[in-house]
This record gives sequence, structure tokens and C-alpha cells, in this order.
Amino acid sequence: KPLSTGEKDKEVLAKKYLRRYYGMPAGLQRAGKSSDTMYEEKIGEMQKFFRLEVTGQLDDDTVELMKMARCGVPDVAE
Amino acid sequence: YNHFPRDLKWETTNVTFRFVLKIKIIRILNYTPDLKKMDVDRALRNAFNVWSDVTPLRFKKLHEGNADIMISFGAKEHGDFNPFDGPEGLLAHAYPPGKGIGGDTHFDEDETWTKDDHAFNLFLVASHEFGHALGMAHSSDPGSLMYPVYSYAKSYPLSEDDIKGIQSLYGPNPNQRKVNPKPDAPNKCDPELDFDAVTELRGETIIFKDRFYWRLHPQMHEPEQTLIKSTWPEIPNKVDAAYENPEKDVVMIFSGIKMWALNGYNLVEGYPKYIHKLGLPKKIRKIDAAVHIRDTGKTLLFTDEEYWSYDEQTGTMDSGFPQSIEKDFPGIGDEVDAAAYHYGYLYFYHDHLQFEYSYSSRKVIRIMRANSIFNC
Repeated sequence: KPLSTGEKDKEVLAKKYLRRYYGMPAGLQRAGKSSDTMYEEKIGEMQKFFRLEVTGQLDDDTVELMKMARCGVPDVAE
Repeated sequence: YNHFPRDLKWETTNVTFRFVLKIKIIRILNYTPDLKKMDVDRALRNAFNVWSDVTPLRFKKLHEGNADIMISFGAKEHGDFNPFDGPEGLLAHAYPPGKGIGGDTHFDEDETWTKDDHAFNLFLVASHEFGHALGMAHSSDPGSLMYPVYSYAKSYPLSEDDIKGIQSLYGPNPNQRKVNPKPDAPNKCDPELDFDAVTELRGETIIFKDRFYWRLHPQMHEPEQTLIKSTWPEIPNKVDAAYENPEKDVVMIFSGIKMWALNGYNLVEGYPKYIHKLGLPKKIRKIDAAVHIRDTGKTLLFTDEEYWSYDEQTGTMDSGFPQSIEKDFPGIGDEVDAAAYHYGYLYFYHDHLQFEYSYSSRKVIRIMRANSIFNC
């Protein structure tokens, strides 16, 4: 079923965050991986960096962290 | 710590910087003193000093022409195709060492910049950004300056992790004066790990160690490590003891001769108070551990080799105390670092050990490592 507005907002926030700070490719740039796989991988990468439980899912702790004021330099230095 | 790919760094230790005014840079604050130009200059100069104190790097200010590090305030799209986002969120960014835009540092003009703990402290953010301008990437140590998320602290900004990182690029300062870096975040799987305090908080276990705490939810495998100040800016960096009174929905935090009452994330009005308000004599300067026993309504407070019993209902200390820890809790030793209570068992922490003590049968049932709760 369609995501509720609240869930949709979280997803929008997360995708923006992961593109900016974790190099998640947008649109069709994902070389061979499905968008869901890439999305989960990137969430996991972010969770690992911040020493959160690595679930690949957008839980409350992960969203909370994404909302915090921070530096604009990506966490993946490459 | 991390560096940028290819360990980008400046090839000379004499680095120039110039401050470029793009737009009117100072946001006038209504509730704190204005941040004048000289305050901005001072904040930026002090931020450079943070790094020059521990390396051979020397920073020279230029008033015109091209400098290695060009500093500016800008809003939204400000000329580098890496736009800012208005208030909050993204605060600033800087480019790693290199020609042209390399080293340049930009601050989001839509933020409220301060020289204290309100909003965003310019000195702290500038210190972090200049770290990037010198070749440092983000650190995953939540206590280090190069951690990506903003947090305010009055103390010396660099941690040992930051110093290790920058000195691996440039070496130490040959004339280094004594600095007191913040220790790295404690490792939860260190076999010698001991705890400062343990408490429950609305179903989660909170474990305090140095400037940090771990939060462990029963349904989560991994604990979450955070700076104490990030969650509770009002309480000190070192916690001696803590306990939860679930009936009142408060967690009491003890540090030195003061105590704080927390209701979730909020400080209860009227706190901090002196621990002697509980009925402890003035000679007691610190509580080592505290635990509330739900079944009896008593809170046990451990100081040195003795303990006290506080009645939460009457708000008074029980008579006949203090008593000896060693006598009343045989098998756990004579001092305690932290204590917790679950389902009839007391858990006493001392050094790297944890003693599971049966309150009813008055004996130690198990001895484990203190950090066995982390499933290392």
C-alpha cells in the first residue's frame, strides 16, 4: 500500500542524506543494483559509520541522527 | 580518524588564509551579545591555533589576493555548486588541500553563529572545518572534533584521535606546549572496561563511562554510544552514579556533591541540588553508585566502603545507616563503581567485573565481566 505521509517524509530525508553524505547514486546510475538494495546498503554504511545497529532499515535512531545539525563534507571521503 | 584519499595535505607548513566577505556576514543575535567582526576574527584565529598547537603548521592571514584557505559566509547556492540549506541541517563545509578551491572553507550564513553554547559556536565549527582544509576527513569517534555531527563543549576541542590523525600527516609541533586532549571514546569490548554508572531509563539500560554513555534497548543487539552532553547538555561530563525511580519517572544523576533529576530528556526544575539534601552528611563529597529497589521503595547509595538506604516515599534516610558494604553484601568486595537491580537481583560493578547478587538469599550467584551486557 502507499506509504503514509510521515513515512514518505522520512524516506525523502534519508535519500537526500545518503546521496549527499554517502554517495548514493541517483536515478539510473546504480550500476547493476536494484534501488532497494543500494538504499539498504547505504543505510547500513551510515549506521556502521555512526556505530548504530546495522540493520539497513530506517529505524528511529537512524532518522534521529539524520536530522542533527552537521558538517556538509561527505562521510565517505572518496 | 580518517584522511582523504591519497592523504591529501599541504606540502608546506606555511599556510596562508584570507577572509572574504561575500555578503554581510554577522547575524545579529537578539538574545546573546552581537557577534562583531572582531569576534569572528578571534574565533577563526583560535580555530587555526587549535591545529598549529599540535603540528608544525603556521597560518598567515592575507588581506588581498589568493590564499591557500579562502574563508567566506554564504547562503544556499554560493558559487561552488554545493549549496547550503537554510537554518539548521548543514552548517558549513571545507575542501581538502589542493589548488584553487582546495582548502576553501564556507560557512552557512543562514545559521546563527555565536561565541557561546547557543545555536552554533563559530569557533568549534571553524576548528572542525579547518581540520578538513588541512586534510582530515570525518572521524567515527563521537568524542572527536572531526565527528560530523555538531555538539558543544567548553573544554579543549581536540581528542587524542584528532591529534593522532593530524600528526600522522604533518608530525608534531616541535615546540608543543602541554595540551590535554580528550580521551578517545571507550571501547565497549575492552576486557578491562569498567563503568562509571548504570541505570534504567524507560525500559532501556544506560551505561555511563567518561564523557559518553551507551544506550541498550532489550530488542537491539548493538548499544548506541553518544556523548553525554549531546543528550543532556546540563549534566557534567563525568557521572559518578545514577538510578531510575520509575514511579516518579525520573532518573537521578550524581556527580561530585551535586545531583540532577531528569525526566526523559528534560532537566527537572529546581535541579541541580546538593546530595546532602538527601540526608547525607556534609563530609560525603561523592556517591560511587546508586540503585533503586522497586520492591522495597528504597534507594541504596554507595560511598567508599559504606552504603546508605534512602526511603523514596518519605524522602528521608533510613536510620541505622551507613552500613558496611562488605558485611551486608558478602562476596562483592568493599567498594562499588555502579549498581543496577533487575527481577530480584542486584548487579554490582567494580573494576572490570560484575557481581550478580541475590537480594533474597544474600549471596553472589554469578561473577561476569562488566561488559558482558554488550555481547562482545
